[in-house]
Amino acid sequence: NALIKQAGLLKKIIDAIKDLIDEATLDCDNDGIYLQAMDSSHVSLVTFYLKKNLFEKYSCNRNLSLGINMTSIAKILKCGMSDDTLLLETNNPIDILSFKFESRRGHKLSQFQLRLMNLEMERLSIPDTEYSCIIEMMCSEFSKVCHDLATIGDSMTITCTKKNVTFDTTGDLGTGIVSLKQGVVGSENDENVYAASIKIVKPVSLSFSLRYLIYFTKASSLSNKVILHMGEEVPLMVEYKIFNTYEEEAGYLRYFLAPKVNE
Amino acid sequence: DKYQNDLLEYFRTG
Repeated sequence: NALIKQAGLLKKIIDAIKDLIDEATLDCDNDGIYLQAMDSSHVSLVTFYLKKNLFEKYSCNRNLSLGINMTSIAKILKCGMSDDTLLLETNNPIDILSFKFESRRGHKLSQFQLRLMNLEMERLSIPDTEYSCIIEMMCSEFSKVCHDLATIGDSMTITCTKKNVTFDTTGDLGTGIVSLKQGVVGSENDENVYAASIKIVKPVSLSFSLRYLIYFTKASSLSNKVILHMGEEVPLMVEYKIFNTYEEEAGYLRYFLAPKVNE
Repeated sequence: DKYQNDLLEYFRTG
């Protein structure tokens, strides 16, 4: 049983991954819900973790693996309103996941059932990695950079030094380069405006497919900030933290992407 | 496109 205060939050999470993966299992235990899945070309991996405190009520008295078709769950979530409360429940035997939406004023109740799938998914182990550079920036900024550079080239090189992070691309029409300085660069309406916050052990320069990076920016509505973790010989980790309605950290959505080989 | 890692292989070996 999991009761979420705003159904729209779960919809945003599923919408941010449904175009990348077809099927996945939701692994539920008493602490929360975990998903891990790889895109069919094995170039990227998606994981999310929805901690217990994301939900108003949460109980799971035994470990469950729920096989989900992503397009189907997205269709059901689309039937609710974003500020509806949503109760997720499984039956016994576990072959369906039920969705009960209730409008904020309580005047409308709707219920949908999703047929679960028998999926044999391999559980991969994601190693604890010491990244050379960790870059935190506004989601909207990262999304704009990716979309702008994708109009010029297919891949983007991210170069991180102590002073700045640079995004650049080359295509048939020419080149593009965007550079963000380290640190808070000013204030706007009494709010700090960040270029990029950079934690660095060693400078890194790696290239990535813009097509995938643009997929990842679909998670931009989950959080203000995105965190890019980079290191030589390791996949890029693009992380969006997930917050509950009390603005407490309540999980994450992480994308991993293999760097491209520079030819 | 050529990539530095096959992620399935990468995460399988941990």
